[in-house]
Amino acid sequence: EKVQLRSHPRRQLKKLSEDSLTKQPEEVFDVLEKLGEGSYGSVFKAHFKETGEIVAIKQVPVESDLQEIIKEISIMQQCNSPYVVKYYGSYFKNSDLWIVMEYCGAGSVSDIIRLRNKTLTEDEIAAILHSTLKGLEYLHFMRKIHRDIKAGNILLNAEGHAKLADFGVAGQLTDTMAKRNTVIGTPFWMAPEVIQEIGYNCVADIWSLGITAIEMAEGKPPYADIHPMRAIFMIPSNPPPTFRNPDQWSEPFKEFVSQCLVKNPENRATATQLLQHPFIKSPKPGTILRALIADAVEVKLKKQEAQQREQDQDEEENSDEDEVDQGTMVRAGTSDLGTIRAAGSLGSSAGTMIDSGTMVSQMGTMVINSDDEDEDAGTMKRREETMQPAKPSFLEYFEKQEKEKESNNHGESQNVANNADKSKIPAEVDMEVMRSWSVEELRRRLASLDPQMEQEIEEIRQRYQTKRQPILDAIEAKKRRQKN
Amino acid sequence: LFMKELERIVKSYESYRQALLTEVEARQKRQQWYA
Repeated sequence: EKVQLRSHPRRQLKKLSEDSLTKQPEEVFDVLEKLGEGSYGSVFKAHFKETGEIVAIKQVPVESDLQEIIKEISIMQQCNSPYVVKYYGSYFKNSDLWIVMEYCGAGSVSDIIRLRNKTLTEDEIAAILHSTLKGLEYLHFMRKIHRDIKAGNILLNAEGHAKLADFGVAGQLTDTMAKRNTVIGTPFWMAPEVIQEIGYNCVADIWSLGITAIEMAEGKPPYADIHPMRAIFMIPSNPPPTFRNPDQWSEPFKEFVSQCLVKNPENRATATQLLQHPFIKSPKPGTILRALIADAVEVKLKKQEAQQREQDQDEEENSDEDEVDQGTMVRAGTSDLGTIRAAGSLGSSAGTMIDSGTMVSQMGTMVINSDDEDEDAGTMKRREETMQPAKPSFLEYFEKQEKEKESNNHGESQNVANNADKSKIPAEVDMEVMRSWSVEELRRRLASLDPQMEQEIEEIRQRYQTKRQPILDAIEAKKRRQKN
Repeated sequence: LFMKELERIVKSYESYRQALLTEVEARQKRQQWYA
């Protein structure tokens, strides 16, 4: 099968006609292949028989949260911008709702990164950000917040135009409700004010755009290697994230990202302001994204061919269309979160903490002046009377602690044994106990922290779920009664 | 309530993690000095 790179020589579909909408969907469309999994169901590529156009059809089971689906349709329906994926109409078919939308042949930006196994250049990023900002400017003008801006939700069509997609969690601001306060979105891209539930507005999308810029440049958003629950609490308390290797990026790009990642939403730039930023404003050759897409399509075709060959060789077993489909396009959905491993995250996060100098400031609280200490240790000052190198303050601190420890060692070792038995961490950190542990013991405890925390979170989640379930059942029963 | 409880847990783990890291760092510095 050939992937179309050129626009179809036909008129642009605006909306499905009444006539088309009253027919059965399979009379109107030929469903071609599965493109991936959306937030509420599968997305298929389809052929609109009447005009020959290619469209995307999202098939959503009716049992899903229809309220959310209707909201998504309603938001798409109200939008008419070349930078927002268009909605053409919908059908009910058996137990599914078919939502017909604009087809973006190149898939999402995260699909392209994954397919090519290559992050994007600054010029490519600038071109994508330009279209995305145009889309956001339009949405925000319409008093709508996307709430889930990330590379996985920016689609590229065959001509290389980026469009905003997936309005599953988008919200409409009304004049009386200028600031929403529902926590929604994907943790790593979420603005601090959204996490803190202190109310947020359109510029929450601008924070997510800044994170997306880093994602396109580095392949993943900041904190992606650590547990999302930890990230949720780190985003509001830490300074805005920056690039892992700042020297690798131009000043205008870094400046653009820093204008998006301003913690106070009141001081954050708007989409309109950012469209004037030198990084975005300087013209990029129109062919830049077309070359990127052509490259991604080539990789995609090669993968398809390789898979086809494998299938041909394996003729004994029935070939499954889904396998090919999954190979051609994998959506960046919640699976992003699933790939984060607690064990792997600890090492990197610990490293980051040390690199960033946090540890140095922590040392200060332990009555050790790290600045003086380095100088002392390095210069080896001599005391005239003993001709011995002066001991740095941290060493004196340790020796003092050791003496104290010896005096009441017995009781402490009892405490250690008790704490080791507990699955949960002590409410207050007992420094005395900690000092009695060996470095191996300290490291072992560090390594077991994340799994321990996850277990504890899971226990709480289950406890709340048990409490919540009867209420949810009652709501469900009421809904059903109302429907009847 | 659920979010508050989660926040409490994560914060207590964070301060515990910081304390452990601080102690490991301090030991390393001491070892380096002796070396």
